[in-house]
Amino acid sequence: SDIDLDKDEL
Amino acid sequence: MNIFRFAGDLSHVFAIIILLLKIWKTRSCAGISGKSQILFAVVYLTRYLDLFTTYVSLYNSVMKVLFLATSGATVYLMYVKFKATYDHNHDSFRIEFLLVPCALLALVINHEFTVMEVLWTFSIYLESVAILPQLFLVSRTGEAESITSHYLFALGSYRALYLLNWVYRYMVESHYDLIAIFAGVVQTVLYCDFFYLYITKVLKGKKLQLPA
Repeated sequence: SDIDLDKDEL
Repeated sequence: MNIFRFAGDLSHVFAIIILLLKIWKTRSCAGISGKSQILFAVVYLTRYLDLFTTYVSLYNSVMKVLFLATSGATVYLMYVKFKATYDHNHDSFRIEFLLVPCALLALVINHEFTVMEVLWTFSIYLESVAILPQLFLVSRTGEAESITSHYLFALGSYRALYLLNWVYRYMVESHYDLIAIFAGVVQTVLYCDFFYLYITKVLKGKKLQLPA
């Protein structure tokens, strides 16, 4: 999926 | 992690440090909106709950703790330690006009209807407009100290650099997050008028003063 729910950004 | 993302994070940290130093050195928070600082604290609190559930990297965790701690410290300095210098009368933006729509929007438009994801989405929407009380304060007083202008410039640059990061990630990794991109565009657009004044006035050594 293009939506990556792992939040690596701040 | 690419150069735009890293530059954005540095700009964000730099903005917070400028603000804390300004308040600490002058023993005053004149010209700073406590309402915006409260909103930023709410943004970090609702976004970084995953600090306890998901480990991404040491960098990620350290930055989250840093943002939580510094925003808490800023609110403490403004509302407790240097309360007497807080520009209460000019800081009259009604934050419920931002909190309620952001909460409703997060409930309706999100990636996944879970507590964590809705709170994350709420924090993204709220961050995009959290600077409005500060911009409102500047417009009410008609001016801003240079140090406050530098703070606003660094804070505005952060999301603008994230936009470049998202363009890069879309092209290189085919990764995109429409909620973050949409909110990031709104956030950056809100600073445009200020960016213009900063470049045409503050960088030329003049004080940021709005036309009467």
